[in-house]
Amino acid sequence: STSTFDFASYHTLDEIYDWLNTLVADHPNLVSKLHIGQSYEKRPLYVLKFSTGGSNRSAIWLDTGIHSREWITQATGVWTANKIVEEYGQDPSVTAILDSMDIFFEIIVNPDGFAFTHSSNRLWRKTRSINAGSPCVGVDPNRNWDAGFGGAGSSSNPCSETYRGPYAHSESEVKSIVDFICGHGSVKSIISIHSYSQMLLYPYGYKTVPAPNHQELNEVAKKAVSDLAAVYGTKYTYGSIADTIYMAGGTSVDWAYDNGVKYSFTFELRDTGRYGFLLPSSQIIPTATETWPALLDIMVHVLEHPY
Amino acid sequence: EKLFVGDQVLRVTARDEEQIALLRVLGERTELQLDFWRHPARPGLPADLQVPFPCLQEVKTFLESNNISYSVMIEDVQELLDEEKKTMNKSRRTER
Repeated sequence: STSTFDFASYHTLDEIYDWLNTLVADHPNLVSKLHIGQSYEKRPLYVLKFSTGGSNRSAIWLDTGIHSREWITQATGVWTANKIVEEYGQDPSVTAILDSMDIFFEIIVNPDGFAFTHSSNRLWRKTRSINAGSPCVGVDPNRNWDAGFGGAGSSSNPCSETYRGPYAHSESEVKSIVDFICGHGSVKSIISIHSYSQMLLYPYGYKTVPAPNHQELNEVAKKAVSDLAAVYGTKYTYGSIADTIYMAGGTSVDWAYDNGVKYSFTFELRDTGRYGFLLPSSQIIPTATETWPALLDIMVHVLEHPY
Repeated sequence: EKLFVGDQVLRVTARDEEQIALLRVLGERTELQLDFWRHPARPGLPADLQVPFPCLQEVKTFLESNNISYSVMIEDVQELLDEEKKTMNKSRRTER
């Protein structure tokens, strides 16, 4: 049951997928599991839906694990999903959000890559799709979105870690999310979680001009990183992707923003300066715990600023 | 299963745009099989670079000859992976 699951340990894909079923079984009136597509290697793509009812509600989208080797993100996703159900009815903010909106949460965006990190190469980042004419496998699913696709910060070389793929949305893992969000029609926020650089970023990544909502997004990010830092003192930087790190074409948050999702953010979780992607499991709960108030800040802002 | 015995991850801090450009050129040398865990973005921001054991000397020489400062973030990637695997196995054996 959810009470015996070890949130402080890393888990395989099967263990996490089993846990999704347990979470749904334990909270049938709050959580359901949607099957939104399948990966290149035909693994199911699951999304948790947190909803207290009502139809045509606005929604918030969360995702973790688009880059498979960033294990702290999937682990943070599991903890966070559990936190949402724990806090509904207890925490006034979570309760208010779910009384008006739905939350969709895809914890393992790239299941082929994640399974591969457990079986064959712990440091695998991309999908596992075969690239015609190349011995190199996989596409960077966060360079595959139709927003500045093919631009700076992505590669046309299938052997690169930032290979963008043959065309936008070529990866079923990406296309499934695109179809879901477009089909839903009322997703108001997308928060995509990565590791590790200790940043909270917003559009744009594919161009340097400020987004039309730059000022508001910046204010939200400022508050979120401040509340995050208040937990353990972890300092995040924040800003647009292009200004804060580098130009990166074809990312999910830019696609979301260009498709009308105003509150588009991407997290880079904590960096201890010692482990990179190999953050020890003892860091999972502290990382997830400090991330939670920042996530909540964004979600509350979305709730309080309907559009 | 891919092993990473002796691979190191270097934390590299470029001083200026010129050094960033040099790091990018280094990263494009496919024969070195380098993997930027964190890409060189702008001066002052650290970049993390996983270097396979056989290329360590060449990469460090390149950095030093171009006065690019670095430190070793992970001494041996495989040691950390072994530790991680041990922790996971231990956790699975623990009764809850």
